[in-house]
Amino acid sequence: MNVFRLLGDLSHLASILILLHKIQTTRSCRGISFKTQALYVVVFLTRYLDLFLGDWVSLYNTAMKLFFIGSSCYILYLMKLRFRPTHDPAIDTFRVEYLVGPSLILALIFNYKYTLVEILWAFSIYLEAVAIMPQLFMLQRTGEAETITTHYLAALGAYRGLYIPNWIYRYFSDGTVDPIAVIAGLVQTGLYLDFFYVYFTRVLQGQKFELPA
Amino acid sequence: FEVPEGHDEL
Repeated sequence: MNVFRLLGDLSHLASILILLHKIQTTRSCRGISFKTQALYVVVFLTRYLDLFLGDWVSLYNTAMKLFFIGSSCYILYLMKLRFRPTHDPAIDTFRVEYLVGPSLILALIFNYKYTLVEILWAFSIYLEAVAIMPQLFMLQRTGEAETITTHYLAALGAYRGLYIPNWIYRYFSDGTVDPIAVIAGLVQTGLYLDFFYVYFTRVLQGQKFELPA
Repeated sequence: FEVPEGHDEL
């Protein structure tokens, strides 16, 4: 564990708390892509299978995994049942097959071992890299976002961004590199670049998140 | 470099 990794994880944690706060206080999931949230549930369930196989890493690791699985399922519940009328499927139209299919194929080709657990782990890494796309697509389509939603996305993007110095640190401290995680992580972080540009130049200057027409 | 053993990242 190094400071970048810790800050990254805390940022991930913060992003989920911001999202929950947004849904609870506005009593609405307007502007949030159900598809992206559903993909995160798939990502966490397929990646954290090791929880049930007895591979113990640390209390921190287990607690975080349980939190991510629990909170992502809870968010789906809020969106699908509790605040269902506030979700508009007509603007959440990204085809998730285009993300799940290629992720599965990549996982079958590029993995560390031909076992179910390792293939699902690789699948979860590839899927996470692109899971934000329905959300970004929705943002692009509507051209604007509530400020709180942009803070959620910024925290989520910061989490992935912070994993990069973490990997550089690990390379120098333990000589290890996880190529699957690194390549997928770079792609994932890259997807946020446009968003971050608008976030820094508009939202953090006190303006509304609006895309030029 | 080596690939880390197991997956300790989240």
